[in-house]
Amino acid sequence: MKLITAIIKPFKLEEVKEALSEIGIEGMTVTEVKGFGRQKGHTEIYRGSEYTVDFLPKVKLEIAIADDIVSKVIETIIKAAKTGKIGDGKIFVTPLDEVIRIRTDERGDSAI
Amino acid sequence: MKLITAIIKPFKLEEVKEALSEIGIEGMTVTEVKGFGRQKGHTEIYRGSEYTVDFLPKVKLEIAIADDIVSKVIETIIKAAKTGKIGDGKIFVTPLDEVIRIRTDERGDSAI
Amino acid sequence: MKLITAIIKPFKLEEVKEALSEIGIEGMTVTEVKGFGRQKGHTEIYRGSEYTVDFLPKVKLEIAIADDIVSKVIETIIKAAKTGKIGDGKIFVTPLDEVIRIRTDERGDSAI
Amino acid sequence: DAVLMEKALGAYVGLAVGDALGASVEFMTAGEIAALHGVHKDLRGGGWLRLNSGEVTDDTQMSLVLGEAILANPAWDTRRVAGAFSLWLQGRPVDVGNTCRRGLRRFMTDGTLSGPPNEGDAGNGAAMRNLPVVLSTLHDDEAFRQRSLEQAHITHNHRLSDAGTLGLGEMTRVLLKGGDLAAAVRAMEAMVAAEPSFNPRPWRGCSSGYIVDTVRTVLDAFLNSDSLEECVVRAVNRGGDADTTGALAGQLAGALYGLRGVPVRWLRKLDPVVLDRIRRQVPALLAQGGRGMPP
Ligand SMILES: Nc1ncnc2c1ncn2[C@@H]1O[C@H](COP(=O)(O)OP(=O)(O)O)[C@@H](O)[C@H]1O
Ligand SMILES: Nc1ncnc2c1ncn2[C@@H]1O[C@H](COP(=O)(O)OP(=O)(O)O)[C@@H](O)[C@H]1O
Ligand SMILES: Nc1ncnc2c1ncn2[C@@H]1O[C@H](COP(=O)(O)OP(=O)(O)O)[C@@H](O)[C@H]1O
Ligand SMILES: [Mg+2]
Ligand SMILES: [Mg+2]
Repeated sequence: MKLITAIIKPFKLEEVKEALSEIGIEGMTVTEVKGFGRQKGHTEIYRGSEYTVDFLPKVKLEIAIADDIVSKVIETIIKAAKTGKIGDGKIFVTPLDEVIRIRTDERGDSAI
Repeated sequence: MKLITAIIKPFKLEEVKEALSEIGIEGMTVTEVKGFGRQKGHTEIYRGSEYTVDFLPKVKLEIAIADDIVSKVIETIIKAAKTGKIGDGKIFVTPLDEVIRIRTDERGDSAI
Repeated sequence: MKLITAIIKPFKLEEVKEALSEIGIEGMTVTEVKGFGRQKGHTEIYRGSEYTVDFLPKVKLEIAIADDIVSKVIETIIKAAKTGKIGDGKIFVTPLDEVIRIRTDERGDSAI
Repeated sequence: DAVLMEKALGAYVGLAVGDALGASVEFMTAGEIAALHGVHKDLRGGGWLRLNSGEVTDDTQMSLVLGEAILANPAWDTRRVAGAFSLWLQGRPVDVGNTCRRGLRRFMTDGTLSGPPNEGDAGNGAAMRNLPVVLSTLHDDEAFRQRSLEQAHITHNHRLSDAGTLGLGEMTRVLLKGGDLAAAVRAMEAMVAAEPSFNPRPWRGCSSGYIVDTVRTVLDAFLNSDSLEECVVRAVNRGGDADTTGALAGQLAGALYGLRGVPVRWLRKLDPVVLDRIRRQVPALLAQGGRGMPP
């Protein structure tokens, strides 16, 4: 089992979810985050005046998956999230010692 | 040392915290997240009209703990967070190479 | 490659970012979180009346970095984030199996 | 024995008022305290724990819990002490030290009465709460030593924590048994000979959660003062782990000067429930100590 963490542009969330559901992945946890990277901040209008903030809103997806579909999931996320412009985001793969479904006490691959 | 990540129903937060404090655990970091899974979205009323959103609000707890209490903590979270209905959530266990208390530079089990 | 997760006091974010950029680290992902620990909650004024909440606002930084600069990054974060008063926060170091830059498909150290 | 009672009450009340005074400035530096209060010398509450004036913290609370566990089990039972501390922890006290929490969590999980020796256990939590053991073993050196280490090891297993707990305990015993300042200094010198890092001369300017810093700060205040008030105020205004240095300074100075050494304005402000528990524990603990109970 691995935990896939993908940080993507917010407007790409639907497309990535769509693409993942086509390969049978429905479960995920999503967090609104702020990104700092090569792509610099943006300009916001607040009460009529313009000011710049140094971060960009991003969306973080966390998806626990079985080992055998790691490369498939990564490929799917890249294809759906990529625009080719700076700031597209990152994918992290971290080891998972255990996954548990709270409702049924199921553990391991059957908990995902 | 392990990092326990528990994604639970928001109304269960107090109960889970209470149960963890009974076994001497107070330290944790909590994030508001959106959950996608078997349990489908919900209906919200906005400016008088009904519309469905495809996610459900969840709460993510991250708790760094020593190896010898991992199973005790998992058991405690399951007992407090379980309702038996779909969407109760997940628990992930990930390895921690190091934990540091910023205030005192303490590392390892003494930092948690 | 390692994932550094630092939970710090919100007012320290600029200082930590500044300090990291001086050692060449610009990329990171930031989340607003709630902290529970030895330092207890705080009092807020809402619509004129006072009430206490049991958490404290914290900021979580996630930074993927190459193995050879892990200790330098940890040292830099501690120095910039430390006040010596309770609640300064924690740093977690977790293993990363893979990092991918979505824009270019780059993997490993060149993706960070 | 009226003199002993006066000194014993002085030590316990001194610990409580030192805790309450210091809690207002815990984690602050000496400079911050001076800028905010000038010399901080009145029970005012506040601090990072946002206390009411006269409220005490874990330093006094753990002492009271230990005292009650000793009285409930005259033949001494370390498991009952650990159980009493755990019950106190589950009641969500105002503050709990990190090492204390870790040790009690271990006991609640696997029932062991001590963890393995740990470099991270050289904190103040064991020494700060040991006064009830001192009062209940005044005439039994072996029981004093054995029970001090057993209660300490529930949460702190480190030779410096042991040395600080036994060293400050021994100085308090000498004073309670009628010793004067010179006798207490001789006991101090024996402690410093065995553990040179405790030497308070010259004071190296640091007060923290590290037992060595705490012992130095407390001894410096004890040696450079002529009253309980002066001793506690000097320790507390160093900042750092100010409630714990205040508590231990109050314990030593109280054992020397007696209850009459505690400023009336502090006595009036101290939490009356705490004062009542102390007044009831002291005679009973001394009675146990007098009988030379078997360890
Ligand atoms: N080292 C890093 N660790 C964690 N997150 C990062 C890191 N570098 C970049 N990010 C995240 O990825 C997003 C995109 O990165 P950026 O450098 O702007 O573009 P690109 O990856 O296209 O070069 C950032 O907004 C940030 O959220
Ligand atoms: N594979 C997964 N990876 C990460 N989070 C997941 C995953 N599957 C589910 N979740 C999280 O767990 C929550 C509950 O999952 P759900 O499938 O609705 O119910 P159940 O676990 O009871 O079958 C989701 O809302 C989501 O936040
Ligand atoms: N075991 C833990 N796991 C995860 N986060 C923790 C843990 N303990 C503390 N934290 C986080 O670190 C912050 C600071 O911890 P706290 O105990 O208040 O202070 P200190 O680290 O200075 O003793 C908390 O607000 C919380 O966000
Ligand atoms: Mg205290
Ligand atoms: Mg203290």
